[in-house]
Amino acid sequence: MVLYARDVMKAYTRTFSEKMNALEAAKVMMSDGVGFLIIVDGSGKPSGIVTEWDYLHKVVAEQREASSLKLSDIMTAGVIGVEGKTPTDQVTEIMFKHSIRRVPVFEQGKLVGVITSRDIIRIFREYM
Amino acid sequence: MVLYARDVMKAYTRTFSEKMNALEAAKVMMSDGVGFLIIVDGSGKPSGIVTEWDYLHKVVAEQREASSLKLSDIMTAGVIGVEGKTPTDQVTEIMFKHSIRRVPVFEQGKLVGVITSRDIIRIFREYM
Ligand SMILES: C[S@@+](CC[C@H](N)C(=O)[O-])C[C@H]1O[C@@H](n2cnc3c(N)ncnc32)[C@H](O)[C@@H]1O
Ligand SMILES: C[S@@+](CC[C@H](N)C(=O)[O-])C[C@H]1O[C@@H](n2cnc3c(N)ncnc32)[C@H](O)[C@@H]1O
Repeated sequence: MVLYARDVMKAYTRTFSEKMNALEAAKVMMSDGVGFLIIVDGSGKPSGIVTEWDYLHKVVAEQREASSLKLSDIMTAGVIGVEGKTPTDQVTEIMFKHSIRRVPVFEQGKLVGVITSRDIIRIFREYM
Repeated sequence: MVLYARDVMKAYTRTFSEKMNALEAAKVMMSDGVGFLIIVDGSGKPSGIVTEWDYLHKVVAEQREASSLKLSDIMTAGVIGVEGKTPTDQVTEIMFKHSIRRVPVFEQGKLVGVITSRDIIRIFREYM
């Protein structure tokens, strides 16, 4: 049976403003227990993503203060995502090719869920 | 055919002192292109691990300065690792159960390599 992104994803719709303070955003990541945030522009359109990697590289290693930065200062512009009907093997390929661990799922441009490398591993466990 | 940790791992032997400065360590992670460091105690025995997650939670979100911290201040004490002869499905299970993405490989207590979630996904791609 073929699995699609919508079968594997965790439902997730939280988006964050480009203008949000980077320290505040880090605290939200902590309390939500997630390692990423999906960022939207003024019109609610997905415009970027930030992960712990971005904080390590663009905040810690550069000795900057998260409290003095906005998400737009540290995010990766342009999100690699899929639609609910994308087959899971394609999602796996995307994750592998781009060396990313989170692939958001969009329907009509709206965030509906996210697939992480752990979700992909969960599927494979079931085949073992 | 059964794959073992030693077949799947990337050879990797770099270890870091508990006393190393956390900012310096962050810069090493950046230049090495890795998201983790394996930490050893005074006698060279593996004692901990640090990842971007630890920097986000224990440095950024707490508004501390990496330059004023040592790796022992932010590492996770006690490393979950495997031996080269551990079957890959066991490694996958460990990754999944503990929600970790890097599993170091030790032989006679010495670091010889590391397996990441991307390596696991690489194997599964080949089965698809
Ligand atoms: C090349 S990856 C290295 C793996 C790392 N674990 C990660 O996913 O953050 C790091 C960069 O990829 C970006 N990234 C992660 N997921 C992404 C996605 N779905 N679309 C676009 N960029 C993404 C992050 O913002 C970060 O700058
Ligand atoms: C629960 S995981 C969440 C996933 C995250 N991507 C990671 O692996 O860093 C985060 C914590 O697990 C710890 N960790 C990661 N790999 C580990 C390993 N092989 N052994 C012990 N702790 C580990 C990190 O130090 C961090 O504090």
